[in-house]
Amino acid sequence: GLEEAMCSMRNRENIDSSRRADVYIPRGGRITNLNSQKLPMLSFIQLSAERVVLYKNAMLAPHWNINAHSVTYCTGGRGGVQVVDNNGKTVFDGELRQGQLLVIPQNFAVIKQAGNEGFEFTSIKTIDNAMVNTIVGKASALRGMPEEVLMNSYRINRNEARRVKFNRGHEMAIFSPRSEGRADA
Amino acid sequence: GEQSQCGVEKLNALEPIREVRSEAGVTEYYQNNAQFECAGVAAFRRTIEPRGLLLPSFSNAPRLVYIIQGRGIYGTVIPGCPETFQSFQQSESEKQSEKGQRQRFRDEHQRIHHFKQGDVIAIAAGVAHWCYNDGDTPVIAFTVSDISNSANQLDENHRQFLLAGRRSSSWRQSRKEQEPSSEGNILSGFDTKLLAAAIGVDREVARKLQCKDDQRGEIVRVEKGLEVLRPSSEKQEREERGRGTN
Repeated sequence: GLEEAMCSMRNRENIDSSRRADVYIPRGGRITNLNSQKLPMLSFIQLSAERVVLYKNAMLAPHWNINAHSVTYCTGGRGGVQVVDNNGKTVFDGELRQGQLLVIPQNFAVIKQAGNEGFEFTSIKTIDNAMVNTIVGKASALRGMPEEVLMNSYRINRNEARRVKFNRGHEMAIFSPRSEGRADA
Repeated sequence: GEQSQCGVEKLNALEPIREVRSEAGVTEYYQNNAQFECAGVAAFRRTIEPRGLLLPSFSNAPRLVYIIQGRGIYGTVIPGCPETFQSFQQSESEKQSEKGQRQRFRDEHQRIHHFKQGDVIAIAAGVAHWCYNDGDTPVIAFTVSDISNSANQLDENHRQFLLAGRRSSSWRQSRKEQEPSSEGNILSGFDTKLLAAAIGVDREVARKLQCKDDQRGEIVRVEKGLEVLRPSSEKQEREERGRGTN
């Protein structure tokens, strides 16, 4: 019966339309995910996709992919990308321009920041329900830890721990350039 | 292919052969030999001294931890899960004033769990976790990491990604040839200015998060003890409940 199920299974979905965004931040950008919950066909092929549009100078929250590799293809603009491995070694520190792709291995930490022209890319991920763990921001790793754990882990005082936890604590996945300025001040 | 690696003619009882010392504990690794390759696992034993904090990290494979001895608390930070442990405090001025009913936010974080001898703890791949020994005896934990699990799409090496601290110098000395110098946490690989902008803090704090001059290793001592939000004991809870009457 599997073949018959495949015959009628939908295998197309648009992720470029801004109306389908899962995350939208004015002045920041948007993220649209396509996983097997939206397109069940993906559970057969064990792949998923993500469309990210970052506006001018916006930043994607530092994160790692929990359960998949990511192949990122830049479709427009350009952005700075840094990737760090399990030894804390920077394995990529450069710019990704239109037409270029970058393979980001599972669990490697990533920061992406758009340049003046913005940064648009599509990532293909090697599992049907890819999960991302952000390091900072709403529902992030640092936000989810007690401040005393942060204080003793990083040898910082309570005020610094609170700033680390909460300065981005209400921002989700995309940081707009305006909030960067506010945070620095 | 994987089956052909299981041509083990003789099995041996193994002892850990390499240890990594930290400020408040030690991690002992078993040799990655044919037996482990056949099973697709890695194993290590960790000892955390009283008031020792295992710094937050995550790894590329799911693992089960068996607590051989001791007790403590641990936290896993799972993306999408809410910060359900919340506390509030009253400032001194508010306490003194008659209108001192307003409470100020203090801290919030994801759930904390207690563990004790005999417990088995399951930790998913890629999920950050930390652990603290709040008992009087060392916590000794035996861990098996299933690196051949489908959740690990990297190679079949056990990889630990530190969110804080650095690996201790003894590790660096023993593996000098394979991994020369850069064994910091994942934040240490980012440009400090970019990291500061991402976290929304000044560069000095970002530099502290990178822990580039931290020699304490992955298990650090908390001198005054770790004060985190945790549910009170049943006795305390009864007292709390009994305070107010209708």
